[in-house]
Parts: sequence; C-alpha cells; structure tokens
Amino acid sequence: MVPVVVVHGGAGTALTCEELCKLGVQEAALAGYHVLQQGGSALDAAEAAVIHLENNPIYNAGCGSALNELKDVEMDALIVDGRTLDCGAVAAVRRIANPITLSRLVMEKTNHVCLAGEGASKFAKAMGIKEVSEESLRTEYSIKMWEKTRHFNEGSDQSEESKSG
Amino acid sequence: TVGAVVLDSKGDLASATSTGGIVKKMVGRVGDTPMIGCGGFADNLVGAASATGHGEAIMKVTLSRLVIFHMEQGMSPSQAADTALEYMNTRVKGKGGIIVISKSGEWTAKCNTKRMAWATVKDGILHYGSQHGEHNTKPL
Repeated sequence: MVPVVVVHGGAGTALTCEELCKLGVQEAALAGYHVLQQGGSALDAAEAAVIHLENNPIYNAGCGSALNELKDVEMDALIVDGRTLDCGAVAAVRRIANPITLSRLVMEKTNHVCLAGEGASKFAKAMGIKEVSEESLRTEYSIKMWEKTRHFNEGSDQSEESKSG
Repeated sequence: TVGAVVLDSKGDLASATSTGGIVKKMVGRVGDTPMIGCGGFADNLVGAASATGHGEAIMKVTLSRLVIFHMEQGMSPSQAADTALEYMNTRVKGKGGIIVISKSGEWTAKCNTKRMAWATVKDGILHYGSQHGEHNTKPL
C-alpha cells in the first residue's frame, strides 16, 4: 500500500498569514510522513502531524488556541484508530501543550472514549504529562482576536469566522 | 482547528483532530472536534476523515461519519466530501472543511469556506494549497 498523509490547518474566511499557514501544513505533512518512513504506524504519523500543528502558534490548537470568555484556553482533541475503531478524546482540557497526545492516552490507557475538563487534567497529571502555563498557550494574535470581540456576547457576533474553530 | 488523516503501508488508517475552539466561547463549550464521527472518523474498511469549521453545524450532521457513509455507498472521497459539505450548508447553514483518505489511498481536501490550508504527501510528491482550486506540487 502506498502511504498517504493529509493534513489541514483549519477552515475559515481569512488566514492569519496565508503563506505561513501553507508552510506550516507542509511541514506537518512531512513530519507525519517521516514517522511512516521510520516504521511508525498510521496512528503515530497522525499524532506527530497534529503535534507539529499544535506547537505552531499560527494555528488554533495547542499554542495559539482561541481564548474563551474568561480569556482562558480550553482545548479539544480526538484520535481514531481505523484498524480497531478504538478512539480517544479530551474536551475542554487546560494547561497542556499537546491535547492530541492526551487523547491517545485516553484511548490506550482507559476503558473510556472521552475525558473532559478537570478530569482530563487529572488524568494528564497521572500520565506524567507536564502542566504548562496558560500564558504559554496564548499568543499575541489570540489576545488580539479576543480583544476585538470583547464587546460581543458569545454567539452574538454572527460572522462565519466567529463560528468556526 | 487542525487535523491529519493517514494511510500506512500496512493499509491501516488513522484520524487525528485538535482545536482551541472559537473565540470568546462560553466556558465549557465543546465543539465537534472530540466527538467521534463529527470531528473525525477512521475505519480501515472504508476511509478516514478529519473536519474543521462551524462545530455546532458539523455535530448536527455528524460530518466525518457522513462522508465515510457516502464512501460506503460507492462515492469517491471527493464526491463524498462535496456531497456532505453541501448537505451541511443547505440543511443547517454550516460552513467548514474536511480532509479524507479512502482505504485505497485516494485522497481529497475540500471546504465550503473561502479557505482551508491543507497539505498531502503521497508517492514522493508534496501537494498543498489553501484557496479553492489551488493545488501546488513539489517533489520531495
């Protein structure tokens, strides 16, 4: 079978910086492909590609995530294994750098599919995942976007951009 | 939101999706990303998908599973993605995008928003783009 890696960096009306966005997804696809070349599985490659994007501050995931109404970062992630249909997810998780890795641990180390909020954070700690500061997940751009919409109540700004993750 | 779908040399498929959500969301708001069949899905018997966009709309139509369902019915990844995105738009006025790989390695990246940055590696060639119809290639 010829291996294939496809990645996306989010859909919307505008890209923060189009050329950088295009470069970031290329790097992430290559990171995933490199894992396959080293003998990694599809799961390893998908996780590696997404970690690459979570660590890139221009994307809305991990570092660079959108800020909630309290100006905090709450992140969601999901991983699915097509071989077994096993899956793992985390929702509204805080203060970790790579939610996709935590979702894989939910899949592999628990009998559950999804852990949310404080429970997800406790599980991360139990799995030895280092907690990071809120500050390290915020970026100048995410703060600027939050400031731009601070006069709106959640959902009152009906632009397509405001509804898309 | 970011995501990846992968087919390895053994024929195994995987999907991964991660997001920070939407700006100024309510505390505790959860979108499509961690919902199986919404933000992502993978089944070696059919294909794999990862979604992005308006989370509430994606959840209402279970977008990733819908694309895989269309492929089960015989559509190509491209046809399945177009059909599911059109359904989401007409049924719940939803905007978004999706990346898909079939079990045979056919792939697509589609959106009904203005842009979605995407990239693919297959057969020693890097494909990438962001605007509708944009498809650049580079040999590795």
